[in-house]
Amino acid sequence: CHHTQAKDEL
Amino acid sequence: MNVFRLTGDLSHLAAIIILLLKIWKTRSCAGISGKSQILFAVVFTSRYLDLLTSFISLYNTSMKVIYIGCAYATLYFVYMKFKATYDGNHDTFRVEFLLVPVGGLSFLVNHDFSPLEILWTFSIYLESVAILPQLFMISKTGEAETITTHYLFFLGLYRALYLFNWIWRFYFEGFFDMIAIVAGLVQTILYCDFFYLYITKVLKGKKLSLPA
Repeated sequence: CHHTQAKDEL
Repeated sequence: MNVFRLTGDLSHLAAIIILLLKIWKTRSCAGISGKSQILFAVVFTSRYLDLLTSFISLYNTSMKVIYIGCAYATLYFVYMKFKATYDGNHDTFRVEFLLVPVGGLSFLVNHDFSPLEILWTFSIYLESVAILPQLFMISKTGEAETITTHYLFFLGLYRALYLFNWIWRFYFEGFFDMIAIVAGLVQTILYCDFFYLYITKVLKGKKLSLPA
């Protein structure tokens, strides 16, 4: 899902 | 990882280190809002709980650990080691006016109704407004030490650079996260007035003081 990518950001 | 993301992270790190060094070198946390620092510690703690559940990269893990560690070190300085210098009389912003709406909003507007995701959303929303007690304190006293303004500048610059990072990611990866983008925009806008004063006063060698 798209939002898990955001977790790579701080 | 792109240049905006990396410089954003480094700017964030610079802000945190500047604040810690300022307090350590001057043995004083005068002019610093302990309430904003509590909010930032809450932000990092609720956002980086995924340290326990997923590994992304060595960079990611180390930065998260450093941010959390520095946030609690700052709290230790303000509320314990240098407590006598903490200017609590001027740190009167009511944080419940931030925590309650932000908590409510993170339950209503999130990507997924799960505990970790709600806590992540809560941290994104809270970060966008966590600087308000500090800005309120400066507006109350009418001035800020120059080193404090450097801290605020890098802290504000970090989210502005993330905005460029998100534009980059949208163009080249087709990726966007509306929650982070809207909160990041709000966060950056809150700094605009300060950025103006920083550029027109501090960078010209003057102290940041507000007209009475």
